[in-house]
Amino acid sequence: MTHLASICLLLLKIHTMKSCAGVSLKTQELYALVFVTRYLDLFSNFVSMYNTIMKIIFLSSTFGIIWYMRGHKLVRQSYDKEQDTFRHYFLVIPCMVLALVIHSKFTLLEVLWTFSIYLEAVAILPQLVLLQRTRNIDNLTGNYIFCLGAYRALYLLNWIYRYFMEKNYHAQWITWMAGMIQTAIYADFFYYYFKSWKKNERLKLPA
Amino acid sequence: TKTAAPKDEL
Repeated sequence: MTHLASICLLLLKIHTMKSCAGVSLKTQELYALVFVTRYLDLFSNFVSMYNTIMKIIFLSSTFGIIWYMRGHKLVRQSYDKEQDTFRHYFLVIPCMVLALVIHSKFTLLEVLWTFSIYLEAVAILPQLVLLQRTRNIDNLTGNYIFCLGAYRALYLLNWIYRYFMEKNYHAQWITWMAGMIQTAIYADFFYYYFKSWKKNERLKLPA
Repeated sequence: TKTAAPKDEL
């Protein structure tokens, strides 16, 4: 739900302000790759109606955001192309290599799924780099990144809950480790987010 | 042998 909220905040910003200033297209494209490689089981692995609907929402909204940033006349002009310089392959290639080395089963679907878990953990990095370079971070962008970080932190709590409360719960070390790293990457952002919130000041990251 | 964790998360 926090993940869904983050997407709603981002779409709200882009749609109402007709601007994507401060939003990293690189991170959006990495997320698209994360969702495509993870939800290859969309038709073969039915978990629940909720699960299927959320998968479709995450996939379509991410491609919608990318379309807005690349294709929409006004939104495209507000994109900070010169600042958003992080290279995809710096993250994609190491994650692919890691997925080929560390996985639970050597099948195409499993390796791609593992790759998506690793890539998700670091997909925020281009956005954090852009954020540091952006002087005026608007509230919607700040809250968007906060929700994007919070959903994995909340997963950590959910994993602990499931571990103790569910009888047939399986240990999933790859997901747990990647989730911990993903949350740790946000630690710095969370610190400045709460600091600015407490002081009622505009969010600003130190250079 | 242990079965793999079912993929029930997003």
